[in-house]
Amino acid sequence: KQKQGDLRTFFANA
Amino acid sequence: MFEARLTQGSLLKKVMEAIRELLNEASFDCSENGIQLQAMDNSHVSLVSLNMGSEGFDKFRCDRNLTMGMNLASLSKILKCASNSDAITLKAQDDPDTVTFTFESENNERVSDYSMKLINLDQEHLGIPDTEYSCVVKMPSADFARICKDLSQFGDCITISCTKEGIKFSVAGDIGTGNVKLAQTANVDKESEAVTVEMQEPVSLTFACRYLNHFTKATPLSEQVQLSLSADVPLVVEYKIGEFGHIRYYLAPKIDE
Repeated sequence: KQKQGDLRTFFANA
Repeated sequence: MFEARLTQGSLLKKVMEAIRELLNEASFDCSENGIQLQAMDNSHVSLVSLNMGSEGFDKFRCDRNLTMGMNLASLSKILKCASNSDAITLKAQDDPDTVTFTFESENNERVSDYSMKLINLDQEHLGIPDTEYSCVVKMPSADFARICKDLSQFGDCITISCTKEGIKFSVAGDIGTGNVKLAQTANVDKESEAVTVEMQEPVSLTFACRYLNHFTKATPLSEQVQLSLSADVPLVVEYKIGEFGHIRYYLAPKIDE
């Protein structure tokens, strides 16, 4: 079972 | 003072088409280097990164860095008033509250101008790390669009698998499954028709069809699309804008619960 990833968990705030 | 003139105004119309379904509003950052935009969709699943270098404009002047927040539905209305063969000029004062668009026909007999109110946007800006991707695939953009459209009929997600032999797109849904495999092309007459794979390690990742289909709205910008993949990081889908820019879409993968 998979869920949609959130971009903010991959890229930090600049 | 900011002024940017693009003889090939159709490029700007195509850029707009490529982002307007994904984003409601966005900030255009202007500097002497050109025009940049970075924005996430509302659900924080995808990000658009647009870069148009100043060298691609016939005239480009930007005395002070400025950020212009725009409602993209409004911008789209304005750009629809430009013909494909028009030259488009954007103008704004320093610290502007409006931006002006001027459309000139080829023979200069028709000149129209529209001004649009800017909006204040408090957008999150993400730092995108430089990544060495395990697989970088270049393929015809029309083919990518067709595959995403075809496979979307069967399920909500597409699994993209890449090996040194080629790239495979797979879907599984209620009615059955679908797979499209593209082999790396050996010899092609036209570079635009080539499929090339640069692989360090094989990769297999799953993505939501909905976003992939949004990205393919950029197809008219470029005959080739580049897909960059690594395990457990967002996919990058890149279309070139002429010789002077690109639009990159980042898409978070599906992850195991």
